[in-house]
Amino acid sequence: VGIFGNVQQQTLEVVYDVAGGKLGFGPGKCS
Amino acid sequence: RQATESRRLQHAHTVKISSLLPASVCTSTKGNIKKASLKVVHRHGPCSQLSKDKANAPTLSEILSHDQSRVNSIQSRIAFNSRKNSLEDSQATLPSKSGSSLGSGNYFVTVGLGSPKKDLSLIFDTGSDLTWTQCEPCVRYCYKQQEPTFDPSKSATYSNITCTSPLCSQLSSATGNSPGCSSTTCLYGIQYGDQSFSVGYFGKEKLTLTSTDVVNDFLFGCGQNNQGLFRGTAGLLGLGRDKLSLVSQTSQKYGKYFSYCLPSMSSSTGHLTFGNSGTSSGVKFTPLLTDSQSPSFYFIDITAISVGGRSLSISKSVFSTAGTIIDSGTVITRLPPAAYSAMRTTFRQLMKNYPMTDALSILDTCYDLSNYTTVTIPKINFFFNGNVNVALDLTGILYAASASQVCLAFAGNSDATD
Repeated sequence: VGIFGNVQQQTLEVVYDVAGGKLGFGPGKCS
Repeated sequence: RQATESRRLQHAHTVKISSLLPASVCTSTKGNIKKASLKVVHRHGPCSQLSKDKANAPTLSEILSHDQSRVNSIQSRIAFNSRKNSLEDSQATLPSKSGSSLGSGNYFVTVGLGSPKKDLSLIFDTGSDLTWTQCEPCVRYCYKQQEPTFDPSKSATYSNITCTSPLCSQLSSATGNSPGCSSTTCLYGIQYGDQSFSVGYFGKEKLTLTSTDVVNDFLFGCGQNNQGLFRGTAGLLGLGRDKLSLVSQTSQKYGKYFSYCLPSMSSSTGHLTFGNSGTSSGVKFTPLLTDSQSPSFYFIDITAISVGGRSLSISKSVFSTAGTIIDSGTVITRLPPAAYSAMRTTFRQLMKNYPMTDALSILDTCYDLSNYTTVTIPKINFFFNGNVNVALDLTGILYAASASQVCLAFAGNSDATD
């Protein structure tokens, strides 16, 4: 598999809606 | 020429070299604190209380080497699951180990366990399921950790799970190993691909996420023999999709909904938040896929990549052949060979004015920028199914060991079917 790693996830808002079957990316929320 | 230059700069980051290097001080402790929200800290960054032992801190090269161990392990675990259905039952054909490597486990959160609660810093990992911490009396071995080791005998709310409990048998899918039994107490064992492991009692305990968010009877591993790359942290928080993960155990409370923001190493703290607070504006969603062979991983579909505004020529089948997972515990993104090759070629073209230098472990596109004050770096965008366009932060494009060794922060898999 390819793997989307944590360096590339830095500063993005990553949302796991597991029950809803979707994963979200949002603009940086932790800076 | 001006128009071309303007277009080039529109698709590039222009930054000071100093901003690429790890900061030496924690610049902020703000983070995005919400209900059921935990502070996320980089394990080796300046905001970490766990990073004071500089002498034993891993080098960047060691971090990348550990990262490769984790990736190898994930690949073999998924390949093993895939092969399992296509082979007749034959013990001789099966690998002796499974489970993912912890790698460098870069990010951790601090939770409270027991009554009265004891604070514990746990690596948070969407690539594994069982939560465990080191426990007294450390029957066989406990590595050194920052906080006092959890002692269940001093907690009013701890109890062991018995061997005959149906909960005990759930360990098989969560750990990849059949549970054991000591007297009447259920035993778990989890071994990771880099030889790290934890073995201990399977118990339940009160877990305090925040002062207002408490999970009673949380099932976890009380480790009595723990060895490997966990140094400093008290254990691991499993956020995969198995029944025993924290996400599944709190499904009634948080609806299997969580979010996080990982800080760049130099920029303070992030958050790990459980539940839908409804405040995530500007978030775009891609379908979350499930692989029946490896159901605990979070699969997503990459459809395209652009570098410096140029869409890379990559057939969609390159991504769909093996699929992609998102993992908070893997450091460097791994791409199928054809996709990485296309990215590297374009990135090198756009960086041709800068001198290249030696590779850094798995990173083969590195530059010596020590003679520059500012540099212009191509922007990189990932496109996911559902028309989701993610512009990577600069910290997701470059991985800097020093000003003289700044590398493209991607690596390719060795096999297109990995």
